[in-house]
Amino acid sequence: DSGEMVRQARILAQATAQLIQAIKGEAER
Amino acid sequence: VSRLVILHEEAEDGNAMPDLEKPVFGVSRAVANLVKVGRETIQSSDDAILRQDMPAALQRVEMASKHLEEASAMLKLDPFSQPARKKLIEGSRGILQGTSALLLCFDESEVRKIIRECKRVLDYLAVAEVVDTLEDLVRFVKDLSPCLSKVSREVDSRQKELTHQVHRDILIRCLEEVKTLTPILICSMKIYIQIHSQGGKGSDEAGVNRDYLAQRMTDEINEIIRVLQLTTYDEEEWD
Repeated sequence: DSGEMVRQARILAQATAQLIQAIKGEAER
Repeated sequence: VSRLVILHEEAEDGNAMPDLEKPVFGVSRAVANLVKVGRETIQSSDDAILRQDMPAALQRVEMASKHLEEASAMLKLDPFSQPARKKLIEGSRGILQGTSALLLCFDESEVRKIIRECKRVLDYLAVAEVVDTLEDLVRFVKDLSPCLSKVSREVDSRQKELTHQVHRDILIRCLEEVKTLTPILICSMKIYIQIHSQGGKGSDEAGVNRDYLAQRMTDEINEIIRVLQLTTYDEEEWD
């Protein structure tokens, strides 16, 4: 399914954004 | 990633890093799913370039995920660990760049699929000038129609995905031209066949007219192919 790869990549992008947010939140505190 | 690098440099002043186990686990799980889908895509694809390029991108993402897991484990033991911070940045960068490479590889393969269909249409158009019976014309239309419909459908859905307005506009315009020219070409072929079979005057002119129309359609399809490829390079630059 050609759409599945894009969907999974999007989920990964969200997870990465959450990770960066977690790092950032702490470092900026 | 650039923001992370700045944070990393700022962190030299000695702030403790938080426990990143949960968000890193989220990334690892997402990577595992993406890699699974990526491997399935490689398995099922008959595109040699994709089969060659995609494993490296998958490996990059997987490796990055491992870096993040290691960084998380190191930070758990020492929230001030500098090597862990480095690994964290390396991992984040690897995830983003690897995913980008993966999607680009996949996207280029999708473009090649559309181009393959476009080339089939070009092959049929090249035959137009040797069709000289009604029977052959019926066959020609029967062969060309499904192929042309497929190109039309695929190029249309492609242009909807593009963010580059100029490229979108060119694809839309070319597609419209092709749709307009198709019935005119078939009509010109029919006229040629009728005149030719009656041995009447004007056979040469009818042939020239038919060839002109076939050439115009060929030009439009070639322009579609050109712009489809341009898009890929543009997105690469954008990345």
